[in-house]
Amino acid sequence: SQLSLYTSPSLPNITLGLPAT
Amino acid sequence: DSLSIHQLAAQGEVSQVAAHLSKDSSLLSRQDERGFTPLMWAAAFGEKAMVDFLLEKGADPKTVARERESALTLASSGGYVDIVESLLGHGVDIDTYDWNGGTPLLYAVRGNHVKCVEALLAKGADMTIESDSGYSPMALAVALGHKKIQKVLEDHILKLY
Repeated sequence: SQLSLYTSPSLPNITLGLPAT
Repeated sequence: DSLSIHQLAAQGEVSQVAAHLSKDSSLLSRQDERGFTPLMWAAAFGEKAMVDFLLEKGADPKTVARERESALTLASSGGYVDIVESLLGHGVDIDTYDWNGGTPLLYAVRGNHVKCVEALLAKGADMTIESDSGYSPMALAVALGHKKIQKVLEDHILKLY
């Protein structure tokens, strides 16, 4: 049977793409 | 071909996880190579029944992974408010700060998850903690244009005064 594997959890970079304050 | 305890937890396979735990109870707190526990995988993939089952079996919701990720940050980032509330009911630190520079509240704001923001604020999440790059939850909501969340944060501030 083909096992479906979930990818490891990850957290987004919170301020990706935002200007540095 | 068998799935790991982490994959089974993520896929919500409660009966299979129960079978594994009955053979080896240490699997409950088994951390994978990045430090993630089965509870964290279940929280990250929104598996509420699995989260409750693992907590009932005694999984420690306070465990953090290598980069200080927690089940609460993963659930907040994913917008799973029912899991957020379950974890908050188990006395986790609501303001854990990970190396990615975020608290559960900041992740909920980042993901535009209004109900998670409300749940975290209602349990006293600290609105003053900024991300690594200096964004408070309010500044982040404004920068991302998450208007409803901005309103929830404003209403919360007004309630405080």
